[in-house]
Amino acid sequence: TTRTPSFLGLDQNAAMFPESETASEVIVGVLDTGVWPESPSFDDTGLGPVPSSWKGECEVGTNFTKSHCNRKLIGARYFARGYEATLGPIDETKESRSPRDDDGHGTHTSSTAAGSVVAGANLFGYAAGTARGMAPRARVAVYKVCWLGGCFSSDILAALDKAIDDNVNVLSLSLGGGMSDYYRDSVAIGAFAAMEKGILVSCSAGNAGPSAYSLSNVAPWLTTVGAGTLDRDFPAFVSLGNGKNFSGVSLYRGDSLPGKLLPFVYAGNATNVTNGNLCMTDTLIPEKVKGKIVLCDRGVNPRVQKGSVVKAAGGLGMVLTNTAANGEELVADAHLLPATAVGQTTGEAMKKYLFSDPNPTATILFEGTKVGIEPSPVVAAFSSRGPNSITPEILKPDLIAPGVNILASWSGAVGPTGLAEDSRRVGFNIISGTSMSCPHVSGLAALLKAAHPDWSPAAIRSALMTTAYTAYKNGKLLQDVSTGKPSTPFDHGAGHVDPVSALNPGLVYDLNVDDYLNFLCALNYTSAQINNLARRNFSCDARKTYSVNDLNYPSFAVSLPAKMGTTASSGGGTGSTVVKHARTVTNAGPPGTYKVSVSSSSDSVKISVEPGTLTFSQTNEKKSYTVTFSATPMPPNTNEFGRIEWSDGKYVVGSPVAISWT
Amino acid sequence: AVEEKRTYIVHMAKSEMPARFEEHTYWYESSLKSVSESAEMLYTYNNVVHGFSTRLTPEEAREMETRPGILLVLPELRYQLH
Repeated sequence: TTRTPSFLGLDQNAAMFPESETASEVIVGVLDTGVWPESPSFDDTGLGPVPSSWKGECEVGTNFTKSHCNRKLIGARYFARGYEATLGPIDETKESRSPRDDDGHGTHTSSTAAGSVVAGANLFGYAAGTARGMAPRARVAVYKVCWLGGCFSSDILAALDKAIDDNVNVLSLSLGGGMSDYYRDSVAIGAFAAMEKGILVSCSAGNAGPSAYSLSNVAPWLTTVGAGTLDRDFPAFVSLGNGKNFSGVSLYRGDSLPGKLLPFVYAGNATNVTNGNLCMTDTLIPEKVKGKIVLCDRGVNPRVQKGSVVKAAGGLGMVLTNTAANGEELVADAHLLPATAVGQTTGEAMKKYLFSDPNPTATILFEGTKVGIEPSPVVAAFSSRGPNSITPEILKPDLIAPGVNILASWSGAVGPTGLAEDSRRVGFNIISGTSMSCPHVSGLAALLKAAHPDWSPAAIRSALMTTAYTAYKNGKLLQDVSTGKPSTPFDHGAGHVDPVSALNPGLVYDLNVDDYLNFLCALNYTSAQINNLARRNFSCDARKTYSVNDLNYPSFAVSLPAKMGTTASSGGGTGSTVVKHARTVTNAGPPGTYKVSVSSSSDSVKISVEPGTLTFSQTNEKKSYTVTFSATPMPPNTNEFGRIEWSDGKYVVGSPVAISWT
Repeated sequence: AVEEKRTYIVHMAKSEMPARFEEHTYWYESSLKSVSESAEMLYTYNNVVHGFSTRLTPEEAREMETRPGILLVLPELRYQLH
């Protein structure tokens, strides 16, 4: 990626990160659509021999030989038996029966996590710069599990099984599905085994935001990553015939529009079908579109396909407007015709003009790349949100990382839009999703693993979470683009990742397999369900009291029964509910005395911590504390938030608090 | 009516493997053959679960669940890229 290393402070603090030998011992496994091995992001110049721990392979198949692997791309496997069993043999004229990436997504994610340094990267001149993965010295192993027809759980499990055998250190999964209980979810099941072997598993939170309860991959042994923006934009302005100008974003490069205002039409008025406003295939009437700029509504079909539909109907340009589902979030695309995306408010203003002027006109001006956009980051509207629908007492997502308009390597088999009619080929593409934020965290976890080889996956996640930030440098709170208001821990988890601070977190919240087994007991899992998930006979001790609240997680989620018969506007009731959470912190730094500070968004919740001071005389020393949440009953769907911070004056160890009444 | 086959992931309790089996894979195969002569394993899993994936009819899957040592017969799920 060309901007995130600087946005995350990695470029400015390169000397703080591990020397090349340690860093190149770490192996990042990526389960995705495969890899385009010819990408310069997988150049192995300067890398030493493959780590001796590596047991993996470079599998041979369609257009893929052993020589496609090297000292950077050290492993490449593919898993298609489940896919083929359901959908029949792979059509090798359409996709490669090999680790080769015909889609681009896998090449993008794996190069984001651990791609080599590539000078002169750009997409049609946009986002130009030196691209690199978050852990540019780490090795990459790809496991192709996603095909044209989807990613099948039997293949995903097989890939996770092999990745564990192969000895990867970090696993990156930018995929998800449904909201199954942990013992029925193949990603959660496979990740449990990986966690036991010391492998950190980073997963995307999903793109179902901004709705609440929209998260996937919420098991507490996973690191769940939401998405935020960068300080970079690709502005493209729309000038209307009434003299008004509106800003949008675009990655279009090609023939310009004629240097004059063109007829402007709303797609909904250039169609005979009820959903013609969406610019779906074969829904526009060419006579009403030809030679015009068309305003299309976002939704249902892919954004870039709408541009293709307008072009096929003879349109010269497109303005793509968000609806309420997306608000003001702008996602840039490399459209096949001059086109720009605009926010909902702008779109409504344009529609007002279109419906009131008998001869509406418009043109689009493309401005290229702009950096230094503020505020940034903001939480992406599409980023899935909490509360956690499986275990409300575990706050998810864990954190956010860059996931909007990310430039990274691309497959040579497909154009930047992914459309069949897009014959352009690019070395890099700019796309958005929690798929893009997840490998950022995977790569950063690889950096931490190199710096602290003895840290457990939970300790690495803790360092990333407790050092994440929730406010801009000017002190204002991180914003949610879907509301324009401050985001909450249900949106950003612990906050935005800050890898430089994560290197030295001060204290960590560690977890081992026994802790997770006790957590399963707290969920009242049967022995059979635990066996499904953890592959062992484990009986919960009937004499022991298990509590989900005591899982040593670096964040706090308190789920309380709502006061029935009330609404959010009618207020709460009297009589407090008291909930206690136990935590143990491990000193990862020098001796020191940490003092706690607590903040809460509401007087209806009291948070107290006992003891309020923790003194550590040596590294790895553990100290425990208890948090007491005292809350008055509130109407259903009320949420309040807070923060608990431990600091010795140098290190700040922060934990978000989310309290919800359901 | 012929029931259509679909993919299932069969979770097994390894500790319940009868002593007559030297290898767990033989036990898996024996369990599978007891409900379907024609079914073949897609994968056997060693690290992530004790078990295998295979194609079964719903009836065979229900029968499989009643076999000794079977923890769960989980239908295949399709995941999406994010």
